[in-house]
Amino acid sequence: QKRDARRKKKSESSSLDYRNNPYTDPGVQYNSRTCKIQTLYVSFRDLKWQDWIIAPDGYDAYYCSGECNFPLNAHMNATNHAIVQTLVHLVSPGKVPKPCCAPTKLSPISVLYFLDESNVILKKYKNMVVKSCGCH
Amino acid sequence: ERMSGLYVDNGFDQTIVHRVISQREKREVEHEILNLLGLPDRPKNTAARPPQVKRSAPKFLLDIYKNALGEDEDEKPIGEQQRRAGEFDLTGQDFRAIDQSDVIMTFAARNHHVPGVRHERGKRLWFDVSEVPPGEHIISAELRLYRSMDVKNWRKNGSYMITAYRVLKTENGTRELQYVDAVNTTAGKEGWLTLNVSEALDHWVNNPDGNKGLYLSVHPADRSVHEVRPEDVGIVGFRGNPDKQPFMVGYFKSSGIRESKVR
Repeated sequence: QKRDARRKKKSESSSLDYRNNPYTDPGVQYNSRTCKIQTLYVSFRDLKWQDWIIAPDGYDAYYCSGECNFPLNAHMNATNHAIVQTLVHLVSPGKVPKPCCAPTKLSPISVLYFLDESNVILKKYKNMVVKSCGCH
Repeated sequence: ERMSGLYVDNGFDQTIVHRVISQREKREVEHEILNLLGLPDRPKNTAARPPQVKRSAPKFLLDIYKNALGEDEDEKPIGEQQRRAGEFDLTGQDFRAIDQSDVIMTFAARNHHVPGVRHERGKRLWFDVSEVPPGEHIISAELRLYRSMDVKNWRKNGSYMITAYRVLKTENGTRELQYVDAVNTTAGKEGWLTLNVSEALDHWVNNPDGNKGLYLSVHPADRSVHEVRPEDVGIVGFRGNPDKQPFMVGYFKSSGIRESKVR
């Protein structure tokens, strides 16, 4: 924690420059990574919703991020059409976009919450949690 | 300061950064997630007095959530051998209804006064079904009553018939009842009793003004004496132990139309 605090203080003065620089901005580096599943967790407990939403404690959603660059390999779960899309993109990069990094498998969640002070509902939501990502 | 509650991986291996978002951003994200889940706002009257999970109705659904849905929430339903009846004595019919349902709702019994209804020895139970989303298909509904052994008047060898009626009219203090379902209970049996009240719930959802509740009548099975009070045979009422109070559960199939409530 002390090391992080020192590092934070040291970099505070140049933080704006850092964010605006495409070569050092973590967001840009992150986008250049290959398509894969990433963590997104919404904590109902930390949001103080636990007296209202009985279960679960949070929503473990995940999301897909990264690029679908040539050559598409097995790690990207590419569809056949994604390979075609990549080839056309290579021919006309200004006109045709690359394939999209998107969920290939989704699973449901169930949420249990109070409707009012006495009635309760258990609701199933389909296709809410990303299980795997791929290039489409 | 409150934690944001939103945890996003920044994409770097082994380095997870919890970005602190502004209050305005946080409120927007909260509203978006609430909207996505069809929960546009906190329920009424719950800010000052949080609802109690120890009551029978929330406990029932929590039991289903823990034991009947499966741990990994996978596409296929949990295997029969892995299922547990739990403290609410879930049956095969219950599990089938759970598998078919998109929404399961419980309704706590209330002592809602309806002018003109005279109470005899039976008990009237009323349920607020106004929150049932329109267009939801009712798969089934059941009334759940807890029968306790902790009663003085219980005849050791007796068996009793518990009958539920739907209250139809209340003109001039007279009451018209329509038979809904009945269940037999015998000496030595303690636990949850279930009655099929699908028709009654369907009627109340489609005719809110006609919701005058259910009338619960208890007779000895041999009809040797007149109607007795449900409490006398151990039926727990809405003033009994919170985790044993009567409630109704409805199993619904979604219409597929996503709710769009105004924020």
